[in-house]
Amino acid sequence: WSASQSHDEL
Amino acid sequence: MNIFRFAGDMTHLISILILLLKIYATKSCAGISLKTQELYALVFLTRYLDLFTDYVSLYNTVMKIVFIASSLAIVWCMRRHPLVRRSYDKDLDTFRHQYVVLACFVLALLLNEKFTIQEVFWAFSIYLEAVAILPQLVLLQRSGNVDNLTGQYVLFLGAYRGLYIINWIYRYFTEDHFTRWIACVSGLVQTGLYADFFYYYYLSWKTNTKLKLPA
Repeated sequence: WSASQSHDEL
Repeated sequence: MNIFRFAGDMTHLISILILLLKIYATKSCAGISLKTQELYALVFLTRYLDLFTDYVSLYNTVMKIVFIASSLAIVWCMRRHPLVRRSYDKDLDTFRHQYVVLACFVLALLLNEKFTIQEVFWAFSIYLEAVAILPQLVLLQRSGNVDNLTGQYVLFLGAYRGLYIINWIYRYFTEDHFTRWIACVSGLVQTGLYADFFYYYYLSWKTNTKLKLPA
C-alpha cells in the first residue's frame, strides 16, 4: 500500500 | 496540503466541537439526530481503517484519531449519558438509516477504486458521508425550528464540504495525476443536499427571523 496511492485526505 | 483542504478540515473540526460544546454545556441533545451521529461515527471508523497501517503525516493521524474519538463521544453521550439521553427526541428521529447503510455498502461493492477490503470500506465511507446528514435534515424539518447551535453545526459541515470541493478543483489543476472521482462525485452530491438547508438558513438570517424549514 504505497503512500502515493493511499488516501492522503481525511 | 493546500489552504482549502486545511480550512475544510478546520471547519469540519469546528462543526464537531460545536456539537460537543452544545451537548456538554446544555446537557441536552434536543434537535440533534442520533442516527446522523451514528452514521458519522461509522464513516470515520470505516474510512480510517488505515490509521495504523498507513502513515501519511502526523497531522492526518492526529485528525483521524480526533474525528473518531469525538464522533464516538457524541454517540456515547446521546445513548448513555443519563442527563443528555433524556432530551433525545426518539420519536422525531425516525429516518430508517439502515437502508442507507445497506445501499452505500452495495454501491461500494460495485463502485470502488480497487476490490480490496480497505478500498471497499473507503468507498463505503465516502458514500455514507454524503447521505449521513439526511436524518438530521429530516429531524430539523420535523421539529420545524432550528436552534442556533444546530444551525451553525450544519453550516460548518456544509463549509467543510464546500472547501473540500475547492481543494479538489485546486489539486486537479496543480497536480498531474490527481483524480479522485469517487470522492468528488460523492462530495458534490453531499454538498447538494446541504444547498436547500443553506437557502433557508440564509433567508432566516436575511429576514432576521427564526429559521423555519418547510414541513
